[in-house]
Amino acid sequence: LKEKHKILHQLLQNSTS
Amino acid sequence: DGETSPTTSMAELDHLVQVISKSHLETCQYLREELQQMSWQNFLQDEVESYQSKPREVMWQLCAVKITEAIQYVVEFAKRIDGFMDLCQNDQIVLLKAGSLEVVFVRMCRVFDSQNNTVYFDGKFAGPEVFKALGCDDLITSVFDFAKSMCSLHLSEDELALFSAFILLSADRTWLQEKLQVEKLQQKTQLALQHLLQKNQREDGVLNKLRFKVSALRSLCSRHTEKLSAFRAVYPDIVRTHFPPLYKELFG
Repeated sequence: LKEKHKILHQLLQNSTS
Repeated sequence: DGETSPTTSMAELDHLVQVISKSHLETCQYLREELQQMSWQNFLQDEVESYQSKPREVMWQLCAVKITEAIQYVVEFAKRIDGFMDLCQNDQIVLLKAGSLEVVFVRMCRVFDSQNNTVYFDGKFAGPEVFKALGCDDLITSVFDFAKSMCSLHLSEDELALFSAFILLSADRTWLQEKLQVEKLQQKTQLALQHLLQKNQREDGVLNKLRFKVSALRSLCSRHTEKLSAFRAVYPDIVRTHFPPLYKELFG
């Protein structure tokens, strides 16, 4: 699932601003 | 937690309400004060016609962009919910894939003018006729009806925040790996929402009305998926090359 949702995964990894 | 005393429990629920409300306000895209400054300006007739005369694919692309922007704020909201980032990555993705658009629909009542049946879109307030070019009149009508009925509940920002978190943490989504973990978070959120409604002296019926909204949201989202499939069948290249990548990931 992570592979198919790279952008969402990236957004989740980004630290909260 | 059976060993928690009622007092601690109340304090815990109060804390949860505070944290989730803060997360909501930090990520709600538009503050109510900002919207009031826009003085609820509606599109003029020629502007409405200009949206109506856009090619179907152009209007779809515009709406996909707006939905994606709103979803990015929901992702930030989710990240700030206590316990969400402690879930496994698979479940974080599952919950957002299934629930982010539902929260966008819930949040829509903040930017909805019930009296005029208009929603804030692309800089002004738009009625359902603005979206005619999409070719999804039935879905648009349902989305507007949903926003209107959410507005009629007059939820406070705190209540809206808790309900949004409750929706995002739905433990019955397919493909969850640690369902029990999600269930615990959702139950806690539901308790906090109940606690808040009691504290705000809301009538007993509100929670039941919100329960009905859960199925309405699922129906709206599955109809959005159906409409997208129908659109994609006719314009596969437009979706592939012009739609936001995040939108395609979530709904493709």
